[in-house]
This record gives sequence, structure tokens and C-alpha cells, in this order.
Amino acid sequence: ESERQQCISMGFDWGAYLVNKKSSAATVELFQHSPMSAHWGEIGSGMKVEVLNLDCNLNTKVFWIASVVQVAGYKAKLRYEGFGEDACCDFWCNLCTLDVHAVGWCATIGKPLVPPQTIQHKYTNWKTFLVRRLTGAKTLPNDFQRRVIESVKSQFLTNMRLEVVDKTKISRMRIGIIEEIVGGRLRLRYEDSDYVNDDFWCHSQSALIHPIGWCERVGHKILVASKDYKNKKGFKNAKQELFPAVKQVKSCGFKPGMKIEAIDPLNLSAICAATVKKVLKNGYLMIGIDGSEAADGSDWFCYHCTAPSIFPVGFCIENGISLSVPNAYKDSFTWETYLNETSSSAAPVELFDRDLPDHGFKRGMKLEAVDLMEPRLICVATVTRIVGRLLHVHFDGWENQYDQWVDCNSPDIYPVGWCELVGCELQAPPNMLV
Amino acid sequence: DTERKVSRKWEQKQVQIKTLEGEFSVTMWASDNKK
Repeated sequence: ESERQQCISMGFDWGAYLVNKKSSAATVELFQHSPMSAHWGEIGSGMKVEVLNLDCNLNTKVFWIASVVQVAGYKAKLRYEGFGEDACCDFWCNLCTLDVHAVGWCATIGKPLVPPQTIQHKYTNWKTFLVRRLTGAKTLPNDFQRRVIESVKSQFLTNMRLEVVDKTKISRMRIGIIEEIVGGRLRLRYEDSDYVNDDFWCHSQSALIHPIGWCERVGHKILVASKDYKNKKGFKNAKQELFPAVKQVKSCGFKPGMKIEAIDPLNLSAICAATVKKVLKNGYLMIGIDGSEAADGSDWFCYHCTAPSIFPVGFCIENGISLSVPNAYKDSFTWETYLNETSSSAAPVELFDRDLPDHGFKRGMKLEAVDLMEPRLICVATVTRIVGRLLHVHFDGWENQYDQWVDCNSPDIYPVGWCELVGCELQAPPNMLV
Repeated sequence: DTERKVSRKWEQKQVQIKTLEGEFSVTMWASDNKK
């Protein structure tokens, strides 16, 4: 952790890093929960924008027109108009910052465009040049920045209450109060906690949070709360409609004792042999990871039966993934023997949701990903493997033991430039420290 | 088809440009705000 702290970098240069690593970034459209995702298809090479002119010695902020050379997440490599094929002054810029505008913005505020001083004498008639370069070209919509601001807004508000997984004992739920919202991520304070900094970060679309009353509704028995927890003076409960909808399930078909494979919620790089411990209402299941179960069930975890983190028996072997099994079976595990020896049965394949979206992620793509073991940290990461809808995410510069399996629709992965856009720290790879 | 898709998504607009030498307008494409 202390090593991580040293690596915090507000100034991580994604552009140089991508060039250096010869890597591409996952496009914004692949992250449906991310701001501007629905509009990002409109952004592409050749598009013109008005952007801060950094090649000038005037005392005031002036702008010039630049062309998008390359797009990487929210970031774009720009070239000032007038440089032609000369890439010497290309620069990377986050397109969602306040210094990038649609062409025409400067004129609307009466500000003249000023060419960069490197090329200011290159053309005697800038008007003719610009008319030729701009006519028929694409630019951003006038309301681009308003769209950015709107899309970053969250419907959750601070001081709203909800039910959240207890990070210290994942089988139980607690009441959380939203203390802070950054880019749709919530910093929750456990209501019953005496410690000021006893908080927990998760995305507003996370499966770890639910509206007040959810535990009672689904029959989740362990909620740390007083009898009259449903309302608290001075606070508002977050309404049901703010939470992502889960697939409606009348009878999920899972039975206690059935064996499955599941991502270990306490070690997200591992897919483990697991057991359905309890079937709750509305399709929710309490799952125990075989071999690491605490005697009191305190490490059981609640997954919805349609969650992309649970798999039928045989999933790992079918996909060439190493299955984590109880120690006693480490050298000789086969599902057949294990089911026999534990007198259990495998959950039928048809009970699992095998929906496979055409997600568009590719191996090698760079992104920003939450370290789910320390969810306040968002790190530079790479998709290293893809199995159906599952992405294997590696944190750049860190050992493979910190890797995580995440779903392609996980709200805990973001496009390159997301941290900068929403104003939070990005953890640079440790070897990037100067 | 591609032509129709583009015309639905993008609209032509007159864009005003102000430089140190004066103002003029150009025709550019921007995505349709309403869609």
C-alpha cells in the first residue's frame, strides 16, 4: 500500500505511454457507463476543434484550430492547423476539458484565433488557408461541453442512504451514506461506524449496493442496522430507480449445495470451485468459495443468478483457465471425483445466463481500472485476455497476482483519460516513477 | 445507406471564424444536437 501511495500521479502522460508501449486504448464507446459513451462515435481523426494555443507568448489565453490526428479514449493527439504533415508539435489533449471547443466558439465570444508563433509567417493569408481546410470538415457539436457535464452528473446525491456490502465481512450488509460522488463513483460511509474514515468506494451501478429495504425484500438475513433503520432524520434514501435493473427471475432453479465455478470476491484473479449456500428471493444466491470458507459463513458472498461472475462446472477447463480448488485436491482435481467425494451435484448449465454481448474489447487494449481490493484506487491497466464476456485485466507495472477478472460491462473499468475527465487521481505504473 | 445514415446524424452548419485579419464563415459538419 505504501508503495502504491508513492505511485500516485496526477500528471501521468497517457499519450506518451501509449506511443512508448505501441498500444491502443479501448474506445469510449465500449464503456456504456462512461460519460459521452453514446456520443463518442462522432469523434474521429480529421475532426477540427478550437483549442488553447500553447505556442504563443501573449499574456492572454488564445486559441487556434487543431485537427484530431488520433483518438485514444477521451484523449486525442492534436495538430495545429498550418503544420501540414509536420508532426513536430503534435500534442495530446483530453477532448472533454474546458480548453477544447467546437470550431466557431471563439467567434461567439469575440475572441480572435491566433496562429502558433512557429508558423505565424507561413501563410500571408490565413483566411484563404482556413476556408480551404475547414470547409466540409467535421467539428464538435456546439453543445459538446454541456453534454459532457450532463453525462458526468449522477442522479445519486450526497447524504442519500442505501444498503452496501460490508467490506470487512462480505457476507453481511450495512447501511451506507453517500459522502462524495466523483464521476458516478460513490464514497460511502458506513452509518454504524465510529471511525471517520471508515468508507468504501464503488460505482453507482455496482452490484454491491442496493436500495434501503433490499435485504428484507430478498431475504438477506444479515444487515447491520437498528430496528428503525429504514428512515433517518436529515437523510434521504436512494430510490430503487437509481439502481441498475437486474433481470427478473421467478424461480432461478439453483438449489443449496449445487457446485459452480465463481470469481473469488476476495481474490479477483481467481476463478474457484464454489457452492451455492443459500437461495434468496428474486434470483439472489449466497455463494461460498470451496476450501476457504470461514466456519461461520462470514465469507459467503451474494451474487445474482444472472451475474457474469458465476459459471457452470467445467467453464475453466473448457476455456483453459486454471481453476482454484481446495488445497486437499490441488494436485488431483477433477470435477467428477470432487462431486462424488462431496456428494454434491453440479448446477445445470441452463441455469446460467450465457448472454454474450458483442463487447468490442481486444487483447492489449489499455484502460483505467479500479483495483477492486482497494476500490479507491484507479490504475493504468491492460486487457490481457478475453474469455467470452470476461476480461482479464492486468495492472501495468504490478505483479500478475493483482490481476482481476472483470465483466465487459463492469462499471469499474473506464476509458483512457477518465480520471482526468472526472478529476480523480490515476495510479501510474510504479516503474513510471521518476 | 451510408449516405442516409450520415445525413441523419450530421448536419451542415455555417460556422463563424474570427481571426486577427477579420471575420468570415465556413460550412462545416457537426452532429445533430437533437439526435
